[in-house]
This record gives sequence, structure tokens and C-alpha cells, in this order.
Amino acid sequence: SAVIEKTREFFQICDVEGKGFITRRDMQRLNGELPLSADDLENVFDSLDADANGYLTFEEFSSGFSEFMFGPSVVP
Amino acid sequence: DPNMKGAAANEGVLANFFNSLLSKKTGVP
Repeated sequence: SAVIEKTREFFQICDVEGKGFITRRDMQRLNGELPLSADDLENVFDSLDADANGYLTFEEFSSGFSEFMFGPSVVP
Repeated sequence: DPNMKGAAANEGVLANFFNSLLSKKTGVP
């Protein structure tokens, strides 16, 4: 779908090396490219890193993005 | 609830982040 396509594009902006995951360092690299402070990027990373293992997988990234697009998913 | 406040603040930061990525992609500031 178009959303998955977008998510993949965004993921690749963060994962410039194509590792398949995003680290805190990758996030800080966006500091110069996006109008967000280093603190903001740190917060973004922490919010997306659901299991707090220091790696953002595509799944974690995409669930954060779909939450932003469609609101928090309601788990019954 | 301070936790809720933190979550809301983070949501704002996330929205800001994804919006920035969107404008970066489309070239619209």
C-alpha cells in the first residue's frame, strides 16, 4: 500500500546505510536535516523503540508511523 | 497525570518528526 511505501522511504532516510534498523546515532544524523533538536530526536527514538533495545526495526518504525497517520490502535 | 503529559508531549514530537519527513520528501517546508 501507499502507506507502507512511504514508511519504507522514511525508514531509508533514517537508515542511510541500509542496515535494516535505525540506531540512536542514525537519528542524531537527522539533526542537520530536520528542524528538530537533538533532544527531540532522542525523544522520537525512545518513543519508537518499543522494546527499548537501542535498535529501531522497520516494524517499530512503521507502527509509530501508522499511529501518527491513523491514531493509536485500539487493542481490545 | 505527569505520565500522560509526557506521552502527549512525545506524540507532538513524533508528529513533528513525521511531518518534517513528509515535507522533506515533498520539498514543501
